Amino acid sequence: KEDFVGHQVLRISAADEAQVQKVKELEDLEHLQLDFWRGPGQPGSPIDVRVPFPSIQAVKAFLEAHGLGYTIMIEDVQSLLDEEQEQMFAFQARSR
Amino acid sequence: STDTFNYATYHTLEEIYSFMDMLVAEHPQLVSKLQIGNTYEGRPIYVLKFSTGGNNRPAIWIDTGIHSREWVTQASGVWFAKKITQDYGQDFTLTAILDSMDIFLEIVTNPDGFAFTHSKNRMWRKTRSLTPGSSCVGVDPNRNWDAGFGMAGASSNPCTDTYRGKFANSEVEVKSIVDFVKSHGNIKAFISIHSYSQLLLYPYGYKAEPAPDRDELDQLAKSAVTALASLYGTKFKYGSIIKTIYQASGSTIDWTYSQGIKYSYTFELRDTGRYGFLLPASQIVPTAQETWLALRTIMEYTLNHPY
Repeated sequence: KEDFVGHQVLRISAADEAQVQKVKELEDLEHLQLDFWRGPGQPGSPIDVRVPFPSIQAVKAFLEAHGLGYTIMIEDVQSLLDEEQEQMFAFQARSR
Repeated sequence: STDTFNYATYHTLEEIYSFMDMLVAEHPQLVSKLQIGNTYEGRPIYVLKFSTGGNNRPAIWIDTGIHSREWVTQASGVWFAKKITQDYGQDFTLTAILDSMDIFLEIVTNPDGFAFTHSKNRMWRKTRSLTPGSSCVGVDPNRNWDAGFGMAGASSNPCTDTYRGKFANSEVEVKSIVDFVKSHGNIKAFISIHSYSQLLLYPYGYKAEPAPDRDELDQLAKSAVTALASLYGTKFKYGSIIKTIYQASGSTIDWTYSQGIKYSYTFELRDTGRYGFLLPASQIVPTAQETWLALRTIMEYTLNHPY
């Protein structure tokens, strides 16, 4: 099973079209293995991207270098997945 | 039984398929299960049909889970199926709808992808088809429809999550619905349910030109999101795909609208960006309940505005 330890989901705010284009540049960098949960669209609408642990520093440096604001929407994806799995197993155990 | 089924937890493909069989067994006069095809990996593709009789009645189509990782949508689909059986004969509006129309509900629209989210990769969104010449797997089933296919708003790179596929309807999961819609020929509303972002969207996604029925679709969307918000205050935005989020080509409802299905909508359910696709199971039932009010509004309008 794929492991998402250390993966973070960042919420990027692109204020104008130029900033949206900057994020699209990021989207094209395949080696970063970015997973856009909400892709770049209208300026002002949030862009959510899951960033694997090895890419986090590079992505944050890129965003800061280009004046793109971001917040951390999910600190560690794996911890949410663990909670989800526990909840499902608990239910299955009860139903058995 | 479906009375003891736990709607407040996420389920596997096998559990959802056995739920369907239980529901059909409990309501043989109202519910039947159709198989509209097999997936790329050979899994059956099932659609529940809710009908009180007649032959080829005007119908409403609802699908969930075309993007496999959007687990709250399949879970809501299960809840909708149970709700329809509970409310027929009880709720005046739903009874009126089913006395004149059929409802088709495809709960797991991307079975291969859904199974993969349980077995290997919770974040998987696409189908699991192999692309000759590429080591990357899968096609975005919401970019593979024959409406603006190949235009801006989808990727030609098999390694991206919005890869459109080699040609329109290349994905059997899409083609099966296309064939079903064409052979039925009397579907009057088509609602495809995604998550997340809390949006109610109508055509077009591949072009900025307003749809001919834009005003009516906008008014109905407004009524639907108002009904949705009445339960828990959950706020949805609404509008055309291209104006509300971004350009998306080859999308489901652009094709259904091109087939003359006027009331074509896409929902993006909870949330707006705290958990995203990892919405806690505790929010399944409230999400399904509020969404049902919007669906009911669209279905009632469709019933009262035959075309």
